[in-house]
Order: sequence, then C-alpha cells, then structure tokens
Amino acid sequence: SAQHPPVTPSNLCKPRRLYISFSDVGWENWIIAPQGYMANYCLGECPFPLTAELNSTNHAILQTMVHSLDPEGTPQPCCVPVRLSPISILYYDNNDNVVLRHYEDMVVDECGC
Amino acid sequence: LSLQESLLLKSLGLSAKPSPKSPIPVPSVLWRIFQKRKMLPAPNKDPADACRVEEFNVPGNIIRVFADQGHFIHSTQPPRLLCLQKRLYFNLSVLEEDESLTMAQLEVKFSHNSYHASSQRQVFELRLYRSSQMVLRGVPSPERGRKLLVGQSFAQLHQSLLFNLTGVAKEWRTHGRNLGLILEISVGGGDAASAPTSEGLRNVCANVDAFLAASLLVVTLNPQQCGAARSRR
Repeated sequence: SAQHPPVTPSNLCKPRRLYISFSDVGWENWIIAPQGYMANYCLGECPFPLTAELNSTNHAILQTMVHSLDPEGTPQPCCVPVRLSPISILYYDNNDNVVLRHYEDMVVDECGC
Repeated sequence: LSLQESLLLKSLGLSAKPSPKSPIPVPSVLWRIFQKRKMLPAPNKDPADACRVEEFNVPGNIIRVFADQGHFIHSTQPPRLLCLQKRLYFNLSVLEEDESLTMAQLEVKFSHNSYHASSQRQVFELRLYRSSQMVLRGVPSPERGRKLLVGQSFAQLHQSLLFNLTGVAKEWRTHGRNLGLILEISVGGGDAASAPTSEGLRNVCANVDAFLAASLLVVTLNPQQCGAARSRR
C-alpha cells in the first residue's frame, strides 16, 4: 500500500455530467428535438485494490495486479462506460422528410474499470 | 473537423449532414411518440423492445414520414361524378439497403372541421390505385395503367383516413419500381343520382376541396443499430 497513495473519492472512476448541445456542434438546423441531452462521460482512476463499487471486470483486476508489479510496462485499467441508455432523435433528412430514429448507447449511466 | 463530423454522422447512420430546404411541420404522430419515449425511463425498458415501435406493434428503429410529391390530375373530360383525382408519390429511395421495411401507412387528411348543412349525409367514394409504368408513359386510358388497391366509402371529412400500404411499399423497394399511386374521390351512394348537373356536382364536391395532404409513414429496422445485433457480436 505504500506504493499506492490513497485515491480520494472524487478521483475514482465514475460518471461525470456532460450536456451535449446540438447547436454547439452546428446541427441545430436539421435536428428538431431534443436540442441537447445529458450524455455524461466516464473519468477517474481505477486504483489498487479495485472495489466492488468500481464495477471492475476480472480482466481489470488482473491488469491492476500486473500494473502494480510493472507500472512502467502495463497501464492501470481504464475507466469506461459499462451501462448506457438510448435516446430518440427527431430530425429532417435531406429530402425534407421528418425522421424519428432510435439510437442505442447515447447516455452514460454507469462507469466501470 | 469536417472529416470528424462526417465520421460521426456515419456512425449515426447518416451519409452527410442534412440541410433541409423547405421543412414541413412535424407530424403529430411522430411528436407524440418522441414525447412518450422521452418520458419513459430507459433503464426499465426491456432490451428486447429497444428496436420495436410499440405504437404500431412492429419491429423498427426508424420512423419516417414522407411528404407527398405527386400532382393533381386535371382531365379535360373527367368521369361524371369525380370530385378529385391526384397522383401520390413518395420517394422511398432514401431508405438504406440495410433497412428492412416493416410498416407503411398512408394518411389522407382533410382540413374540414365542420360540414355544410346541406351535405351532412353526403357519402363519397375513395379509390386508391397503384400506378404501373404504362401510366407514366402517357397511355391515353388511365384505366389500363393502374390496379385498384382500396375502395371505400366515407362521410366524415374532418378526419384523416389511414390505409395499410406495407405490401405495396415492400414491392416498391423489392422491384425498384415506385411509380406512385392514384387517389380518386367521387360522389358516392344514393347521392349520385341527386347531383346530375355539373352545378350540383360542384356543390357536392365542395367538401372534398378541403383535401389537405397525403403522407406516408414508414417504419424500418436497421439491425446494425439495435442492441440485439450488437450483443451477438
């Protein structure tokens, strides 16, 4: 444990708030609704030891062990989305038709290592 | 940025950033479905239903409403009791090859909200024909270039009429020959005899002048963008 300084809870892998505005990316003239949505993103460390709260995979546990043995050669596991949810987008296509489309994996609900 | 944007659009199933020219109002049915989905908490939804349109009980993850691009047909000698004759055309070429069509529903809308007192019991006949190539090549007799799909009577002009055209739309895609439809509305029932003069017929047909628009709602399923397909990978 002396080799692994304590990680504060705020640095741990978890979802962070991110609002995506379609006008910010210049898509407001063809996307009818929503004008934006809370997409979120994952950020934070996956430290040793990995706890249950960090939604760690078996692979992440082993990678953490190898990382602790060889920090230079093997990185720490990544903090990534492990549960996402869909949204529907209403938009105009190039022929002025109105389209309602269901998109999977648009909102980050949970993160894990 | 443009390269990044085109890659992002591609991942959303779009070949390029759309630039609508004369956008139509959002159809109420799409707005209702959109609002309903927004209210539903996604985590509680069964993943198996993710690519199903509950409102129509068909598989699908894309719903489009196509505006009619056909024109009115003005014959020099229209059939005696004919009030309206119009070609309907919906450009389905925007559907991608991966998409399978699961539903197509034609809506014929009228703008009337009230009836003329004298025509409260007026009955009309609606006929919907499928055009064949012969019509577009200008064969004089339109009867030879069309096939009757639907024939029905109606009296209430204030509401829209819905027709299931799933089979027809599938054939349009399969054979790549979408030559549209022909919509005819004529005076029907026992009133035909009571409106023998052109003046009388004009009065009876006045209600049909409230014909507003036709649109085709199409549901398709793109399996590449559904959870079921991804979990198999």
